[in-house]
Amino acid sequence: LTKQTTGQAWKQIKGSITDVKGFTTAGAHCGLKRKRLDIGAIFCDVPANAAGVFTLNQIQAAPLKVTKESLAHSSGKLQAVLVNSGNANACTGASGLVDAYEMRALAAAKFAVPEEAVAVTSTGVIGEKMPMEKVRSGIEDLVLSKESTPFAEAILTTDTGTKEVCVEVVIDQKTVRIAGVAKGSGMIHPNMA
Amino acid sequence: TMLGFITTDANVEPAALKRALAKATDETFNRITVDGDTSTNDMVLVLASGLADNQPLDETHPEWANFYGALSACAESLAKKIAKDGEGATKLIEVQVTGAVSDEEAGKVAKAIVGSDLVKTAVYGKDGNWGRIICAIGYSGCTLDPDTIDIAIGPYETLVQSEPVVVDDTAISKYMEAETIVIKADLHQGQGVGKAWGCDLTYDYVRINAGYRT
Repeated sequence: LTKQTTGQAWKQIKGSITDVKGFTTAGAHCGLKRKRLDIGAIFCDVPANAAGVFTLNQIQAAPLKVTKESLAHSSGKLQAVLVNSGNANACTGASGLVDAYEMRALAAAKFAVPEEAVAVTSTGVIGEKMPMEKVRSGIEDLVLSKESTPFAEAILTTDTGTKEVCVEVVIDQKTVRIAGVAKGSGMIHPNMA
Repeated sequence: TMLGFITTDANVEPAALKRALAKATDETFNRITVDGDTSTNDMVLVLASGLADNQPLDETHPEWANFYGALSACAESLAKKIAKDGEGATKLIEVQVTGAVSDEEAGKVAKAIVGSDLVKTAVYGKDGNWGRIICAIGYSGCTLDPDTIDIAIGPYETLVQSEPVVVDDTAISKYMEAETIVIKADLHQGQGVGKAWGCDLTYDYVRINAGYRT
């Protein structure tokens, strides 16, 4: 276990994904969940080099296909990520894919970036059509800020709290930050590549 | 479903970023389990703005290990938060495996242990039931000698060279009242090391999931 812990050069600091240069987030309630925030976005001021890993479950939700397509068509440059909770948009057939593309298009328009610079992600109940009227109004309501909590809350499902971390490391005498936000509580046995 | 979003202001070459995320994922997010169900929606994205203005990073950069270490630490922290917040969970379980033939096999053994429903319920019951642990090691599909396995629950060795040692069950139960339970297994087969994380299995897991849609 020492292999993984020797030579530690980084330190954990208080912060989240918006404490990293270039990033803002938003979170709103659009009615996918009864009361809590259920739609959010991450925005980067510049096209960011991006990479993703995705479930290897052979049944994959529509947003994964759309996000993989964005990464492929943009040569790995993303500028916005749209996330909803409450509805997984999985096993929703052709219309689910249409909905995922529309979510990407709406987010692209909202943030004035090309469609292929947008990733979309969904989590929640499998097999229910995405209520797009709610999603459309939710995207309209998103307001970007340096406050990370609304986004961290908007992605939750059965989680009991938000999950955020921020670390700092010096590279070429420049302070570099790496931060993350996550959700996950049930149906957890990831196998991503 | 787990979702992870990682942002950095580092200037990182796209291909190197992709390799780094894949490696970090294998060592962290892919090493957690709550209920053994792999979601249709799991995804982790990393976005690098490049605004920190460092020289472009890839594996040949002299400080690449520092960047990767920070990325991996970030991923591990998020993975542990997910495992700890498993539905109905009251405890985080960390399994540390040493002495496997490779790091990959160590990780597989660790995930087999932490994914065992019987280990998870034993942890909930504060029962240092090492029999369930060695059983999980046995079906992990990894290289091992059934006669050379050591197991410890927290600071308490329960099995040495696959032979039970006299243990104070009361002391182990007391240790297992903690929020984080560490289980260690040494296979004595090689230099491979690896960790995995999970949580205990409680009555609340059933309650939550029986009513997820209703």
